[in-house]
Amino acid sequence: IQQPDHHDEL
Amino acid sequence: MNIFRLLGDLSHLASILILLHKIQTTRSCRGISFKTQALYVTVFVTRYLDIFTDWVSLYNFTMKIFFIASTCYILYLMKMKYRPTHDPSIDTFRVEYLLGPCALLALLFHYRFTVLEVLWSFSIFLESVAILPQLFMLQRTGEAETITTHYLAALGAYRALYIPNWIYRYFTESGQIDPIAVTAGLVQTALYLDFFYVYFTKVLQGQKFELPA
Repeated sequence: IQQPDHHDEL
Repeated sequence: MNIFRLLGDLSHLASILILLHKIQTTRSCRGISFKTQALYVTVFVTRYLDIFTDWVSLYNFTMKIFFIASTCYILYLMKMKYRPTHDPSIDTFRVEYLLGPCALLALLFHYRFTVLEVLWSFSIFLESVAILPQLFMLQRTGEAETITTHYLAALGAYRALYIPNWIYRYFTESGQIDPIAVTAGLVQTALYLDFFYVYFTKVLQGQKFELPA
């Protein structure tokens, strides 16, 4: 599973 | 960015504006848990340290600064300006029971073992339970001002909207999923279910928010 860049979400 | 994310973020923004409006117009912070607000400051400060390391967008940066600044301002209003209207004797949830386990979870579950990433995990776990002192207070008093319930509904809607956002991202961004954020997000949304039930069946029908005795 790839993780999305979590800095993008608030 | 997708429509669910945008609506979620706007709902979060609205919740804070509703809370500020409630405090300013009633000149009182009655019914608001100081502990929950203090936990939110902790959540935002520990999560948004990335404004120093990762540039995402002006939107992202502005929202992060707004969430930190506005929540600090709410703490100031509660602790200084409208201090006499805050009754600590009903805001009795023990936050150490939340902080300890969240710190432990962050040490166990994170994407990289760096200060920033462990703090990010901590903030995600803490946000999922930060509303508990507020809900506990509501449970104790058994009723709430209508505007306070609108605040909680907007906050809950923000969390609920992040779920379709993740589903959308999963399908549009080649199977990407963020297990920490999703697990914590589901827990957080679940905590609102009871509240939502009363909100939809009473407040939106024009009745006062009252819990059955």
